[in-house]
Amino acid sequence: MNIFRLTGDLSHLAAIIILLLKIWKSRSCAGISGKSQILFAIVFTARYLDLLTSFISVYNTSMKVIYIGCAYATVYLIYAKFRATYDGNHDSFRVEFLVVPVGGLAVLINHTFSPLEILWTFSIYLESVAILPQLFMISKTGEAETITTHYLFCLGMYRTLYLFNWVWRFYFEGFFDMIAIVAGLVQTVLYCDFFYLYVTKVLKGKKLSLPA
Amino acid sequence: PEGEALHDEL
Repeated sequence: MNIFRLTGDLSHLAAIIILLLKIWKSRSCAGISGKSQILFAIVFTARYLDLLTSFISVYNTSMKVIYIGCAYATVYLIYAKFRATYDGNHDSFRVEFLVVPVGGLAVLINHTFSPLEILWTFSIYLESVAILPQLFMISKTGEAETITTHYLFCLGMYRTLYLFNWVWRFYFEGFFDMIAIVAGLVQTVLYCDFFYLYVTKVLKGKKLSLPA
Repeated sequence: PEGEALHDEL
């Protein structure tokens, strides 16, 4: 464990909790892509199946359980409890265009050709693009609530911090996971445009709105 | 390691 990985995990946790609280307190999931949240629930489920096969640490197990629990709670709030506030018309990204190629890639490029390992690889690839329905929704409506931008910032920072973690682990532990690194780079690049808008607009007290 | 890799990150 190093500081980048820990702050990355905490940033990820903060993102998940910010989103849950936003929906719960406002009793609304307006502006949130249910499709991205379903993808994240799939990501956690596919990746953390190793909860059943290997134990790493109490920290590792607890975080996994919390992430999975929160992901399903978020999907439940969007598609069941506050379904009436879900903006399905604007959440029109075709997720099959992500899931199918990513599934194929996971079968082709993985560390070991075994079911659990392919599912882990699938989750890594899928996570890197799972935010696209959310970013697509914002580009379609042209705006995002400030609390939603805080969620996106924390979520984007998490993988960015992991990149530093991988540099650290490469130098100090000789640890090197090409699949995670490449996917993490892709994931971080997808947030760059958003990071720019967050710093130039939201941090200066303005609402995030895109020019028409 | 042989076989299944141990993924210790989240």
